[in-house]
Amino acid sequence: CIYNSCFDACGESSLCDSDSNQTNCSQCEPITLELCLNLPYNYTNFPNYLGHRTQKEASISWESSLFPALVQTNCYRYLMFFACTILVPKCDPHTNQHIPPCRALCEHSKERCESVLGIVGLQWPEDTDCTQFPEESSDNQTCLMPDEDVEECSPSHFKCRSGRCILASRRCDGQSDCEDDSDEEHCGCRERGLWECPASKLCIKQEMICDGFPDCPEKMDEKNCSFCQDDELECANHDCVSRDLWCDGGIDCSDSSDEWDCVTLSKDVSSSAFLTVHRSATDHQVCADNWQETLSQLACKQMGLGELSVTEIIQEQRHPWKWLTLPSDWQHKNTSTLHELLVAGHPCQSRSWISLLCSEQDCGRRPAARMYKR
Amino acid sequence: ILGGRTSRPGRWPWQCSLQSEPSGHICGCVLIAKKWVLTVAHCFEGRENAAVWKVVLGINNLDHPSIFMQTRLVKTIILHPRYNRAVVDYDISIVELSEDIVETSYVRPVCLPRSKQVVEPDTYCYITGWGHMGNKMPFKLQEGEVRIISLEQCQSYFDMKTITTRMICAGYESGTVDSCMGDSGGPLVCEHPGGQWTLFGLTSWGSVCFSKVLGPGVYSNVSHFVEWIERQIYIHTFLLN
Repeated sequence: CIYNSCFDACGESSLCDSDSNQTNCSQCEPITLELCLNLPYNYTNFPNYLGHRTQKEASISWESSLFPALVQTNCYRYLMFFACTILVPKCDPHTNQHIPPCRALCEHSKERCESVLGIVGLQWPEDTDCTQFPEESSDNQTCLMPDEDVEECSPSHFKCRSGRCILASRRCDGQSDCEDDSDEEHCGCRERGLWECPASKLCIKQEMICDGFPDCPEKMDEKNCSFCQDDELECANHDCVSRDLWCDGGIDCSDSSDEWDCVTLSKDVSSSAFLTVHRSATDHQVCADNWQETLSQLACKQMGLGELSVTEIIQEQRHPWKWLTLPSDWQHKNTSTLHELLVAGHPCQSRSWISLLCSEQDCGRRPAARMYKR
Repeated sequence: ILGGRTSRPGRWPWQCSLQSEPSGHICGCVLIAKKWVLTVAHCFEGRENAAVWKVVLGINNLDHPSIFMQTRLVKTIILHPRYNRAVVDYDISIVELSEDIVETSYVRPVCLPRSKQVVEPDTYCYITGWGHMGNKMPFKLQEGEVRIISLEQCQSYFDMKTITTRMICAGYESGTVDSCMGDSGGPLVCEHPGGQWTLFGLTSWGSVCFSKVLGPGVYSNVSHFVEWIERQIYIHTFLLN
């Protein structure tokens, strides 16, 4: 009667003038309370038997926390069914009236579970006086009793093999919550809403797939994340960037991964450590023309190594397959990396190549303890 | 550090103090290169502005600055992008100093482990810091020997939190030697034959260490982050600066 539609539902009578009739006039609405989505009926109306005026009010009520917690104690098989019949009472679509739980259901629930609440100092909800509910009728229509096949656990609960309901979040958490350990069985990734790394049993969160951070062995969660063209390479964050832009000194991948690991040392058969630059996704050796010692130091530093030990200029008649050279005016260029100084397509006049020996920076040493003669 | 002892000056030359006015010492940190220190991300909660921080190295007594002390301002704070404040996972950050330190007997970097290098359970390692001692905050750097504990065993002490592979646990069930408030970001280091020390952990979290609820301490697993650390240092040294 607060709303026009309610007035219509009651017909044009004066029944809606009093508060009690307003209550009786509310219409059936679909059940949205998650705890009670597995009931054998789908419509409810308000206020409910606990005095809540809306489903939202019911969902944040003390009772909607109490009953799911109580159901875990396994005090009564149909406790959750009873709880739902008073939280979201069944609505008769013809009369828009409540269909209450039967008195016996209320009494069984109270008898078996009230004492459990008492152990932790809590009281059975005051508004659940069982005498307000009718005795079970022969046609089973005036009140509700659970069928044999009624779901005992709400959708937010997991049903142990023993029949007990435990919170769904406790399933597969590594701790046994069912007395028969059934909550820790069949704990595959999929059952837990996770993604299973191929070739390993490791489970990772869905949002960790293709996020640029490897989480699975062999980095399987970071594979097949992008579809780059033939002339492109995949950045660590799975952007596609032209091959030509790889290790050119400018950041082209948004995570700058096109400029990582551009300078390395590669061993050849003579065990010289040739300086190698990974330009355009191909390894290049570095021509010794115009080379200076400061560049050797820069190369070592760029590789994360400490001080330069030795620069060797190795002359070989045989040209490497690919090489880069230093322009004669390289000192006028303001650059921070070695590889952006180097250019391709120029002859190597000296036919000599740079080989380096860098030393690792010393670390983890404590000063020797002072000695005192005794 | 609970149950530790006062360190000799210079014994842990990679230990540093992350300080902010007006409080002074807030967290520990660890020198890993001339311009770079590691600490944990949670030290910067609510204080991510680099300008409010300074790093003090080569110090033993916080109340008596020594001639060996070096102070640097903070240029950049790099928090791990996956740091999760709610569950304290990926609790690591890199700090770029305003300028290089001068390497001395009292100020030296520690070694980083290799990527995915593990420290075996039951290995004995050391933790250091200026954190709470259970009855007082110390002025002098404290050190304590702790035993590495497997993740499975560690999980059994913390049933309300998940111990991830980004963490390592060290200490004792009884909590006799443990890190505590103010030690965060400081080192868990293990010695290799030959006297070289490697950083395996950064003090991150644990139980309320001076209560009766005890257990091991939980440290950020540095070897899990080595690749990320090296990449960030490279990016900030060669590509962004």
